[in-house]
Amino acid sequence: YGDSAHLNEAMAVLQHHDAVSGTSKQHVADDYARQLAAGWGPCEVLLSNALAKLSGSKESFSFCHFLNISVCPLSQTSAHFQVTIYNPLGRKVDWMVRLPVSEGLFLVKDPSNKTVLSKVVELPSSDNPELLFPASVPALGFSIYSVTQVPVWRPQARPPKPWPQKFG
Amino acid sequence: PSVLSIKNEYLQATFHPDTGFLRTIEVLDRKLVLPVSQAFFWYNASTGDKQSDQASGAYIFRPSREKPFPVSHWAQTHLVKTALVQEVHQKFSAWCSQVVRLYPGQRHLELEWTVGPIPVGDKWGKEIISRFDTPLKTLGSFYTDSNGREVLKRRRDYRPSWELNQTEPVAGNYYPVNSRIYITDGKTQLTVLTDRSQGGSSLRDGSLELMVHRRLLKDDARGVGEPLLESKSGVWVRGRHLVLLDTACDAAAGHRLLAEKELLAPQVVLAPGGGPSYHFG
Repeated sequence: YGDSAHLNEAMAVLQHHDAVSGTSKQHVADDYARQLAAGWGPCEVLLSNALAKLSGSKESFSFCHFLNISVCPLSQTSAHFQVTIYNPLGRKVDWMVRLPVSEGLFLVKDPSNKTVLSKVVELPSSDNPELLFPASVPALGFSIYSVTQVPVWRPQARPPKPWPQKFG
Repeated sequence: PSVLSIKNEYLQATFHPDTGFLRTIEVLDRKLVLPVSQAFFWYNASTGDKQSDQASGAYIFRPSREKPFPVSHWAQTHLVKTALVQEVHQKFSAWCSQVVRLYPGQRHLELEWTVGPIPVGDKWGKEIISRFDTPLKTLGSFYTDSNGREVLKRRRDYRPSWELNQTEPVAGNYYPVNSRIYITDGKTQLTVLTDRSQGGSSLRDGSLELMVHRRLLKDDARGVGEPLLESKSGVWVRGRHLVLLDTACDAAAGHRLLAEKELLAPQVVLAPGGGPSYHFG
């Protein structure tokens, strides 16, 4: 069971002007961060339950907290995963998804199983290449995109043996 | 050498061939071009002086002199151009870098800045700003929001409700910026959206600055009892400024919609996929 009470409590404590404006001692600021982080955990369970119910399938959802520094264990290690994008705005939005990945090519499909243009971009300021693809998300709703790594055929020293032809 | 630039259907940004700094922003479908030089500077934090022993600290911003120091006079640049994004990576110093990004279909420039750990080995506290300098004749005025709602007109060295005797030419002109700050000459408007609350000002006509990070060495004697120093080697911070150039009459629609999208940005959740059905049967 997830619940948002912990996060509610933390947000209530953080209405203090020291938390809002950063005028507390360092150890107090660290404790504010600790309370927020402790509140996130049960909330993620709550969100996972909601997404499972709304999307119709139970998943072990992964919330990548470090996307802003291009770190996300699931997208960096999995050859296949799905990306759920939730849009809290009351209008449809188009949005560029950026996810750190391992090397290679990826096939991205939108909710209607159509292939979406995607690019893996090498970045000079980061060790991890990033997969980019444009997503469209409905108002106050979500879209689920699937991402599959495409095996990259590397030219061997010898061309691969031709497949035995089956003559029909 | 050909000019370093990034472009989409609506915008083109060019960069100075010698310094690597942003140089112009052009709105292609409105034939609007504005020279915009953007770079990072730092104020030396005051530890008290002849005028007052007030130090810069958690409660107080008080630079020791009006003119900030440039973090660097040039940036190392690296260009990334693909069908889905064009970006210029700028490295100003070991502790200050930025990516200037342009996605297809968008009408704003995204500046993702990364600042810190701020070096204080020289025993100087530092307050880092990102500053945009343009030729706009703004006549001492600029605009900042209040919690993303009402935008207030600010006038340099002036207060609407009392006769101000300005004793702090920099800090006395800094205001809270919760979501946006802009400058205009009545025809053209440059707006910068923030992804968090920051201090901001326009200390010279056509100029606009936002404070992105601070690291200080002395307590400001207002009750915290320790300097704003962070533990160990200090933290580095990453954030984004979204820059919009528009005609003054069209600017509001642009920054209001984009600010909403920034505040209520889509959330991404990943999963391996192929999980069991949630519903019985």
